[in-house]
Amino acid sequence: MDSEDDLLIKCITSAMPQHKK
Amino acid sequence: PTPPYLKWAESLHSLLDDQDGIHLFRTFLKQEECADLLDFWFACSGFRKQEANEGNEKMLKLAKAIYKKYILDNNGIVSRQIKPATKSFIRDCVMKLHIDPAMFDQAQTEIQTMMEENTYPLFLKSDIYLEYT
Repeated sequence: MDSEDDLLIKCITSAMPQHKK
Repeated sequence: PTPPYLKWAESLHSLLDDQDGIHLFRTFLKQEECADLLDFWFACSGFRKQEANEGNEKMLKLAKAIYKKYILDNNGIVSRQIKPATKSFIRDCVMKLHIDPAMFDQAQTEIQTMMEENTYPLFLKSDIYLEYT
């Protein structure tokens, strides 16, 4: 089970645009 | 084609749509000790995005994590920029386990407005951006 911090980091990262290169 | 760093000056959304732009803006905000504003903005977007395919329990845990990290502490940079009524609304959602994909939307808008009026124009005038260009 993910910790709250892990969940939060995953959530923030998932909202960021992926590299277009 | 227009170089990315010129697009960043068009709008906050253009800046936040580019990985390098986000990275530079976050470095600037970190210097100003307010990187949490940007992290919170992305956390809200991520929360809304994940709702469809995540279980309720995980969403509740995530909502609690966002609430605890950014809103609960009234002295935090994010919490200070969010209206009391908006904070009460989010607290009620968490306490009553009423998890809604849009529960952070209003808070995100308030933080976005603050960035558009304040930190984003400062960023465009900052040494960090001017040196990059």
